[in-house]
Amino acid sequence: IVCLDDVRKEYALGGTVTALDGIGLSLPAGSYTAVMGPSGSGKSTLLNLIGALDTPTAGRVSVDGTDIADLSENDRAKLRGTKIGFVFQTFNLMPRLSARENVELPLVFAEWDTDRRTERAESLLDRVGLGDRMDHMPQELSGGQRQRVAIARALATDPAIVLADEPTGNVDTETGDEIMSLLADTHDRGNTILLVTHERRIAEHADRIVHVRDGRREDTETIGGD
Amino acid sequence: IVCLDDVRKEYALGGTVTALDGIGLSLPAGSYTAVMGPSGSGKSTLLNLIGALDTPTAGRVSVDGTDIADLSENDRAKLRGTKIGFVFQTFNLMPRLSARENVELPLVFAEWDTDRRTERAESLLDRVGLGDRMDHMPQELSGGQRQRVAIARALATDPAIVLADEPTGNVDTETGDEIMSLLADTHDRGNTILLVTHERRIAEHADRIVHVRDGRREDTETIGGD
Ligand SMILES: Nc1ncnc2c1ncn2[C@@H]1O[C@H](COP(=O)(O)OP(=O)(O)OP(=O)(O)O)[C@@H](O)[C@H]1O
Ligand SMILES: Nc1ncnc2c1ncn2[C@@H]1O[C@H](COP(=O)(O)OP(=O)(O)OP(=O)(O)O)[C@@H](O)[C@H]1O
Ligand SMILES: [Mg+2]
Ligand SMILES: [Mg+2]
Repeated sequence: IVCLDDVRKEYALGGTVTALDGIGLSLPAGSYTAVMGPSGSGKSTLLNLIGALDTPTAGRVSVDGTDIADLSENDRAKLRGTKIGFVFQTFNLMPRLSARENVELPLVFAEWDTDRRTERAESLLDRVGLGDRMDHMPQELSGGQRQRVAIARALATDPAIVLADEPTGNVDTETGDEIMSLLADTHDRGNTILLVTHERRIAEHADRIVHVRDGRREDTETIGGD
Repeated sequence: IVCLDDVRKEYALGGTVTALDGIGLSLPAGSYTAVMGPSGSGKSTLLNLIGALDTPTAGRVSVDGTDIADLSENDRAKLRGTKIGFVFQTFNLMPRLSARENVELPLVFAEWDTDRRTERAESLLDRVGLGDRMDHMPQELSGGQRQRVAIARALATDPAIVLADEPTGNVDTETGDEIMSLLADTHDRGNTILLVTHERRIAEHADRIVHVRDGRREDTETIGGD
């Protein structure tokens, strides 16, 4: 469902900054993959390309059979709206919308009717422990609470592909476990998950851990057991 | 050097949201204290009060012998500029300044001369592994790189009190260790450190771990040995 072929991403800044240095990756439908690597090694860049938020400098990124470089800006937005759920490393919540309204946003674009939308948003916020914070604005929430709103929003439409960029970085162990259990349920329903994390114990929830360094892949671990 | 006496912080939102529910805390000069607790338990609120960014609803916050409620907005800014270094959970970098310029900012306010300022900023950025990222703007940096700029900025004036809100949440283990080594050196020179973290192994670098839950203190652990 996701295929990267010798993908490069470079920025022209001073000299050239190479964020991805020839990355290949295949994510079959329903797979659960974690990505680990040093700060600055290209993980968020990788997710941004898969999420069609950016295009590669070279190489090919295919999502659901389509080369994202062939898509217009409109079609990329459509792909993101229907098939991809993105949890951003810096949350990126709409500052003038409440937690509930932030989670409803993808459902508005997907044209869900009002009652179903509210019910879905509230159920997800409840699931991540924010049942008593639904009317709070982002600046009235703690760091980890904002992170959880971002997670609920990413899962709102139950998207085929979930891209989670360090979803537990701002929460305690217990809250992190609840987030991982929510992702596990999503995976059990057949969704594809790509999870970037700095924490080994979080990565081990996946079936496979891909290690990156300096924009390239290093070794890959298969996580045994169920 | 820092003393909290039965501090409460409440927000009027819908009903009343209690962020801190009667917290007492004493940080002697040169102490190294970690704070752990669930997401939403009041840790960032605690740091904001100690950092004189906010005032309590009830109770007293004293920093360096002064009750911060007695200070004018100007004097609080002066206290922050001279005595407190703050690493924010969400970094709060100036978006139109480069990494180097962000780190120089406290030194500009402290009226350091230009050459010393640049030398100090570059040396700190080098120390956190950003020697080749000094000209990058925040949006041209990874999440963990922004976090490291925030740390360098907080330490720029070598402030008497360092308040670090989850300083390793966005970086890998190795980079996290480098950050902790920088904080250890700061502590060795006699600075006072208060570190909020969700990671046990990070908290254990401190001499004491204060646990909080629902805006109150729970148990406190003394970390033995060196
Ligand atoms: N401006 C505000 N208005 C209303 N409630 C607020 C406001 N700011 C914070 N809160 C609430 O106060 C509580 C404490 O927030 P705080 O940011 O101190 O938590 P925290 O311990 O730092 O959490 P985290 O580990 O997620 O960063 C949270 O439940 C939050 O929803
Ligand atoms: N717009 C840009 N211009 C120049 N360089 C950039 C830009 N965006 C990112 N970079 C660089 O690309 C590299 C990869 O960034 P990326 O955000 O993918 O790292 P990461 O693995 O997610 O790191 P972290 O774990 O710190 O979040 C970094 O070294 C960063 O400085
Ligand atoms: Mg990143
Ligand atoms: Mg916090």
